[in-house]
Amino acid sequence: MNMFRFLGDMTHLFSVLVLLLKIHTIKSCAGISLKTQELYAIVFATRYLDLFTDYISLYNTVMKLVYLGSSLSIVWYMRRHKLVRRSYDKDQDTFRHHFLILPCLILALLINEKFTFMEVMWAFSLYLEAVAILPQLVLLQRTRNIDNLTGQYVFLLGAYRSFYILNWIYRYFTEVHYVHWITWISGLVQTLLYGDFFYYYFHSWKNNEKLQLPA
Amino acid sequence: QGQGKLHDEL
Repeated sequence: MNMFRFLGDMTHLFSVLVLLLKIHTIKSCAGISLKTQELYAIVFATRYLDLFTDYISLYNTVMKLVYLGSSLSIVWYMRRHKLVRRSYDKDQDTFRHHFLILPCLILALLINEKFTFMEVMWAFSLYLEAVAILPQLVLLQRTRNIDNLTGQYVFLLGAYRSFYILNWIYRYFTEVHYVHWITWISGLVQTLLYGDFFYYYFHSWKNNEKLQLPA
Repeated sequence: QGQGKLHDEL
């Protein structure tokens, strides 16, 4: 495993853990889109179906379990925890995320590395991950609430995307037969959408700057 | 190999 991949995994892991820890500590999820978090939970659940069928390394297995556990915990907090769910911007978080799922599923049925259940689910998870940030983007534009979407979360997600792209470039040039078009293209789309998210974040941050008091 | 390669990334 190269350094880019490892750093990509770590920043991805920290982005999820920082969010979970924040929700757990301040008992608030204001500014966080439940729709996006639910999509991420579906992404992990469908991608890691191979947990029980293919063993790659202890590292991979542990990471998969941690990603699954932490993203499901975030969803649980936002839906079930009596204090946290009160802070949820339900009326603003109106993106109809179910409409993202069906097109991704159809695309996965049409474009996959092999037409098997596991491979279709894997492709589905990649397509869904690419667009999962959309509800969060819409919520951010609506509420301009950047209190909880701290610089850390934005920075970590951005670092994760960048490191993974560097990892793909590195592997392409150092390994024989390392070609994953589906992963690359959906990863690129995801990074572009993330760039949008990044842009709005800083835009909101700049505009709210004067109103914010030191914490 | 080729089709249905083992996915070793997360």
